[in-house]
Amino acid sequence: THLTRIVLKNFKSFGGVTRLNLERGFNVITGPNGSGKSNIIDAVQFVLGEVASRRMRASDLTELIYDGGGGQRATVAQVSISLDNSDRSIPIDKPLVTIGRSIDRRGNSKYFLNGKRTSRRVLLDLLGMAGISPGGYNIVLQGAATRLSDLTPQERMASLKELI
Amino acid sequence: THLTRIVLKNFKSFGGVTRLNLERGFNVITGPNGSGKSNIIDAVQFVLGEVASRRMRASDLTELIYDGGGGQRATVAQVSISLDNSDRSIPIDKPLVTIGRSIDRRGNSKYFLNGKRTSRRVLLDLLGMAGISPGGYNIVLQGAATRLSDLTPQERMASLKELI
Amino acid sequence: KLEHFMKAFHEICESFSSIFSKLTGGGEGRLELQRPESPFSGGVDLYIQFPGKPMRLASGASGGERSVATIAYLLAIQSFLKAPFYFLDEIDAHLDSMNVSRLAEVLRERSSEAQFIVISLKDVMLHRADKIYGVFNPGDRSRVIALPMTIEVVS
Amino acid sequence: KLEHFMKAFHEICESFSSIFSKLTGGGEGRLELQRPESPFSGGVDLYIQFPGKPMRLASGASGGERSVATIAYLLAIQSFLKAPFYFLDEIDAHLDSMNVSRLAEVLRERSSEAQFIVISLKDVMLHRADKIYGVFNPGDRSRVIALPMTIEVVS
Ligand SMILES: Nc1ncnc2c1ncn2[C@@H]1O[C@H](COP(=O)(O)OP(=O)(O)OP(=O)(O)O)[C@@H](O)[C@H]1O
Ligand SMILES: Nc1ncnc2c1ncn2[C@@H]1O[C@H](COP(=O)(O)OP(=O)(O)OP(=O)(O)O)[C@@H](O)[C@H]1O
Ligand SMILES: [Mg+2]
Ligand SMILES: [Mg+2]
Repeated sequence: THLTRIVLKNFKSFGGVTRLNLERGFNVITGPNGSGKSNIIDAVQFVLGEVASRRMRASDLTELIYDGGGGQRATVAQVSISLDNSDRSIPIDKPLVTIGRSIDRRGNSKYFLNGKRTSRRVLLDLLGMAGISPGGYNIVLQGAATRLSDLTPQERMASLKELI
Repeated sequence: THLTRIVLKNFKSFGGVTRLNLERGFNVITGPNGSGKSNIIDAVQFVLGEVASRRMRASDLTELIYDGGGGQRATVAQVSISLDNSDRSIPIDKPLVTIGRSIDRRGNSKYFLNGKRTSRRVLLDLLGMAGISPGGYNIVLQGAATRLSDLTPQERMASLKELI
Repeated sequence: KLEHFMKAFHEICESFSSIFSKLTGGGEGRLELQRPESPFSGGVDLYIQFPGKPMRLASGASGGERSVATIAYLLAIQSFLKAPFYFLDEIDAHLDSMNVSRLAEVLRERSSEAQFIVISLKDVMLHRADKIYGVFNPGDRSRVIALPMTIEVVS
Repeated sequence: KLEHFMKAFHEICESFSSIFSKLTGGGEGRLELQRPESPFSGGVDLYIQFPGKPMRLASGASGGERSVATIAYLLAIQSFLKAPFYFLDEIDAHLDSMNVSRLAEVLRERSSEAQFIVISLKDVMLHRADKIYGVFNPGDRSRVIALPMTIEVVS
């Protein structure tokens, strides 16, 4: 399994539609400060079902919807990702799985699986089988490594116990 | 007033004697990870009278004494700095003021002013008149800027009240 | 106490805005009291606007943008307290080269009033220095050499 | 519970040591239980030794050295949990170019088993990528373009 594509629609600073086609191996994202790099990671957390707006650096989920100032406010934000599933590690009999999530200005989220509406619970269960979760160790947010290096030995034990 | 010279003797990773002659304007220190750059700032905090070993990244003040491993342990660490005092902002009638501090393996510190023994209290008072103190805003430790940017509005007010 | 605080606060606000503008090539930064009628019962908000973008609370900005705001805040406090020398340890770690270059410019300017000793791994910062010190540890202990300004810094 | 923990802990320790050695060109890293006879009543110490230097607790090392130790710890945990893809956001901010280059090498190697998506401002990291994405914001919104690998990255 790997990510083949991320599509952002009016998600944070990505007004309009933005598509990223990813390689299976080593992808590097670069760009100036404030250009939108970390917002891409926030988009992936969002579509994987993250509900804590703090982890996406917003004080409210509706702040994830594009707002360019000067009247350019979108009404809905949407993210979808496609996963190569040829090894069937996600228990769905399809070589490609697409999941999506949208949010509107009232804070209502909708989840999609291969284009059809579904629930957050169903998505979390399916992805969990392939080792994919929104708050997992596989996503290291900006600054998290510095915080991790300030852990005391006791805190390190506590986090390992939670993990194992 | 400005710093003209820093001399380290067996202070942290600086085994032996190391001298830095500083410019009055814009000095930049560079070098690989772990080479000893931040230890120079620790040396300046030390000589200005810092007693919290934590601020110099040591669990005990004796850990500031050079220890190169394999039997190369010094018995005393010493730092001295020279300050251009031609504007007499330090209330001593000399164009150049040198202060020093040493520490031994039992944790005993000695303070020096222009070569003569003095007390920490005298040094702190003299330097304070020129706006110099060990824990001041004029020394920004590695990582402190990141911690400062995570302050809440209430914490920002609290720190301003302390300052003003 | 309050009167003294407000006078100092205004001074810090003014230098924050002017430094932030220099660091961002024309952006606008503002420190605001949450409760101006009774300052100590509220906090202090930090608003920043980068050229071409809307004004936002610093907490919603990117990592590098927050770094720039924090540096402007630090320099504003330093110009209020007026120490004779300043040590800054890798404050440019999260900045891209454009922001490092502007920061180096501001530090060069301020170094005519007070001494700056800056630790940095970024070439752009080294190129603006009056003097560069190279620290290295060949194996058993740290050493320092003064680097001539004309050499091409090879990383 | 304890048996299961100890088995996993040993696995993480082994990959921590091997990754740390790769990241430092031969250094030695060790995770140790403070109370091996009753693991959960103590903490976990992290010891690191860079080539040519004595072994020390990570808390006494430099900022960059602690970063390297933390990255090795993260990668060790990731190889224990085995996710299909990894996102790393500017984990190389405090590293010098030698350490970035070694990290890039390790990530390249591991990208044959799992997908890596790494955000970085460092040229050394960009040069090792299979594909580079440039994100920019001309004024009103963010955009992304895939950069051809052959261009000289101009910072
Ligand atoms: N809802 C939104 N609409 C428009 N812009 C937004 C929205 N939410 C956040 N932003 C803006 O997105 C910008 C980019 O943020 P991001 O954290 O992705 O930058 P970055 O590329 O990671 O930068 P750095 O290198 O500094 O970490 C910020 O300037 C922020 O103000
Ligand atoms: N008492 C001591 N004797 C010998 N070495 C010491 C002593 N105390 C600390 N050290 C070592 O000093 C080294 C340098 O530390 P320092 O933090 O100054 O590096 P740095 O140049 O700032 O690196 P970075 O770029 O990673 O921040 C560390 O490797 C540490 O283990
Ligand atoms: Mg970022
Ligand atoms: Mg350092």
